Amino acid sequence: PESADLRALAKHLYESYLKYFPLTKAKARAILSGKTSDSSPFVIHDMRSLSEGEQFINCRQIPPSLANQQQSDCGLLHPGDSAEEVEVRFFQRCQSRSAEAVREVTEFAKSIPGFMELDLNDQVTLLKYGVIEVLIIMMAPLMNKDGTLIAYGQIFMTREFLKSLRKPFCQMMEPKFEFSVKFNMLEMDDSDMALFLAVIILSGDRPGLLNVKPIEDLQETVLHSLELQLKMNHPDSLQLFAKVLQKMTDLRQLVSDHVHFIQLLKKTEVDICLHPLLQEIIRDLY
Amino acid sequence: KEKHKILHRLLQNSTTPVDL
Repeated sequence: PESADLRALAKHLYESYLKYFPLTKAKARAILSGKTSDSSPFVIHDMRSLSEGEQFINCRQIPPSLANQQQSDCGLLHPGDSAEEVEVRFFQRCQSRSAEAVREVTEFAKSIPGFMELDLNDQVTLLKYGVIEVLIIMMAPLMNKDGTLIAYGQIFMTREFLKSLRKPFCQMMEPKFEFSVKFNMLEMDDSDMALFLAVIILSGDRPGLLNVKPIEDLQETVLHSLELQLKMNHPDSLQLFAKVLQKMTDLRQLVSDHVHFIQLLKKTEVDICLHPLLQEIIRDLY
Repeated sequence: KEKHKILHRLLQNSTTPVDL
């Protein structure tokens, strides 16, 4: 009976993962390997294709109600733009997508059984500290050694192009590529990922938590469910559960470096304003 | 609470827009 409960929990979390996260690992891997009936992603590999890619996203993502109104501005392609302006605008776009992703992760967290019964301040703390870790894990399936899918899988941006940007933009994604290439070798699927994300969110050692015990109890149940899931789903992968948990240590370092880069950007780039939601998360984080 | 008002709102209401 106990393992039936753990399986039910895994199924529930997988269903809410599919509900709240539009681009699954299965879909991303199909796009990356060309095994999808959809058209291939648009490739951004230099400043010119970045400008063209911007136009591509703007034209495809505008809701029909706004399309006419914004058509003249479609693409925001300003021919005289300097590389600096294009980089800053791209960064702002990443921020908007990240803020939207925080909303998706929040909805997923709310669907974890017991999460909404936790103290509201603790729910905030768990999200504040967990959300960037979750976003980095969710980025992994979108990446391979050569680049990453962005804009819901519509665009592939090359790793070399990201490395060619000026500092610190060029330094921001490289650590995520290094992590993702190793993480992808564990070959977790979407149903494994759903449980792992819940484990990350339910970390009882986040600074400032008021009531740790119920969080640890919830995490323990999800951990049991993840352990069982990995044994059943990957019977030949020895010690996979331990290997997955070890990734949580790397994640904390990645987040602290990421926050450092953003603080650096805030100081050095006068044109950059941080999204208010991301500001809330990053302020006094580490 | 003031420091994290958007997170609070997101937790209490799923329709809160984030693109402010």
